[in-house]
Amino acid sequence: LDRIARNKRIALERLASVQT
Amino acid sequence: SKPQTVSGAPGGMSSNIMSLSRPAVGSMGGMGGSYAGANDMANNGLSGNQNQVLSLIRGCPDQQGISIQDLKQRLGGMSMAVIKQAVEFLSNEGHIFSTIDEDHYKSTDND
Repeated sequence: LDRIARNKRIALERLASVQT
Repeated sequence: SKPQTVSGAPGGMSSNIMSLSRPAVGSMGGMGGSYAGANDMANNGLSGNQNQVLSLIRGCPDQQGISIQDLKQRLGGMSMAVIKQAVEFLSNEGHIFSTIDEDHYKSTDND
């Protein structure tokens, strides 16, 4: 479950950097 | 049997909006209730396949997300290669991320 949280954080950062 | 062409002004119109090719997303039976609602984000330059995959992943409430096998099952005709491609694209864009392993995915924007 640690992995889930970490991947989610990474994904959210990606999303933020991709959008606008 | 006649193609629908507008036989109006050839060429000259400057107010010609480029039609985004948006293939009709087929009816996908099964779960995933929140399909009709927030579609503003769902069409962010994603292809039809990517949209289908994304909304399926969005519709999965499990903490460990949805497995690729599940996706394939629910996406009937879509090939594994296409699904994996869409998944890879979506995760590169940050829309989804892998959870317990590389076969399970969850979306970032459903909570």
